[in-house]
Amino acid sequence: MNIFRLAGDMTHLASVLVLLLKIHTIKSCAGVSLKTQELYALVFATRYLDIFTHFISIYNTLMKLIFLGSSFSIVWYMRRHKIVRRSYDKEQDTFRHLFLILPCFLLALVINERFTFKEVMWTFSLYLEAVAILPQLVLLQRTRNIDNLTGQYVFLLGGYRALYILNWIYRYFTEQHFVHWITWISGLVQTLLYADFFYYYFHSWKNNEKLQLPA
Amino acid sequence: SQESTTKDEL
Repeated sequence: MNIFRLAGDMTHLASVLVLLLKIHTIKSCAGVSLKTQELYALVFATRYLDIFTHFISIYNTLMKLIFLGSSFSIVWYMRRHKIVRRSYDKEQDTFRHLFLILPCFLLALVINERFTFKEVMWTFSLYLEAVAILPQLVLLQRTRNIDNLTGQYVFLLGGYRALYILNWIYRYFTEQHFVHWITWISGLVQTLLYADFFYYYFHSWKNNEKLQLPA
Repeated sequence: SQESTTKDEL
């Protein structure tokens, strides 16, 4: 494992911890999109189908369990927890899951490396992950006051994607492996979705202002 | 069949 991959995974882990910290400690999920969190839960559930049948390393299995566990517990908190669910901006979080899930599923049926159940689900999870942040970005744009933890959560998620691209460039030159168009293109699309957010994040950071996205 | 190496990623 190279340094970019490790840094990417740790950034991903940090983003989840920041979100859990906000929800568990402050008992608030204000500004967090339940739609995005449900999509992530679906992404991990469909990607890690082989978690108990295909062993790679203890690190790999442990991280998969963490991402599965955290995504489902965040959804649980936002839907079921007595106090947390009261802070959910239901009226603002209106993005329709199906508009993302259905096209990704159809695309995975058509464009995949092998037409098997596991492979199609794995490809579906890549396409869905690429766009899963959209409801969250829409919600951020609607929220006038983005709190620090929510801003950091999205920033860390975007950082994780950027580091994964560096990881692929590194792997491309150091390992004998063929071109992974599906992974790379969906990963690139996903990272580009953060470009606008990054611009305003750095802008507010540089000027020491509160993060606000233009309407 | 050859498995893609990116399957070891998260």
